[in-house]
Amino acid sequence: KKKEHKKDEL
Amino acid sequence: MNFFRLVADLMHLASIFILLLKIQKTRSCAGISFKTQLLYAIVFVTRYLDLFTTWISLYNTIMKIFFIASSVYILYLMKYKFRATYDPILDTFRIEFLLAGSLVLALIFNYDFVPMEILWSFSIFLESVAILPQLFMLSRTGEAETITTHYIFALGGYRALYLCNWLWRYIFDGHVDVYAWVAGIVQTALYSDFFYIYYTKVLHGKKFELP
Repeated sequence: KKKEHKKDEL
Repeated sequence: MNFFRLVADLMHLASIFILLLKIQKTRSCAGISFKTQLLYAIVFVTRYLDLFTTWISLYNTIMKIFFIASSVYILYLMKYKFRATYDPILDTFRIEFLLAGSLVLALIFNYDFVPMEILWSFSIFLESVAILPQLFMLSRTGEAETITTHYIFALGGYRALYLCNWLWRYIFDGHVDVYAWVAGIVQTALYSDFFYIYYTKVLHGKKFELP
């Protein structure tokens, strides 16, 4: 199962 | 956005301006590792591919473009404009191992087995060790110009503050990013000797010299 992973950092 | 992250990003930004200032003021890139700068350019290009796929914010977009553009510009300065002042004899760290190791780790540890995610992981792992050629160069020369040490301090401080940011985000948002955390801890740990000497020497008005 894929993990929810938001990339909003630099 | 929280306080730690904002200050961290500003430190990262400042580090690049300090580096540009050092090169332009002294008209020399002596003491700066081309290999480390090359690794940073690779880090930014591979991490910020999402510029083309995902909109996050104007802040995020402008910073990403700035980091990519400035890293390429610094490579240009070192390779062409101030090439004569660069001493490759002092810059002999083998970055092939860093690149290969980061790639292997990225193939194992990623959030999805697709090119974008693997490259993102690769950039996170590569960033954590990208300073090594610079620190190696410093240990070979045994001393550094004060402005160069300010550059390295700002660059190291940025990721250390990200650790605070991640703790903040975990507590208040439940945000988890294990790969970035581990890489960030490693990255900050690599600077620890440098931070110590920077604190005991440079901040007390002395020249940066290795004991």
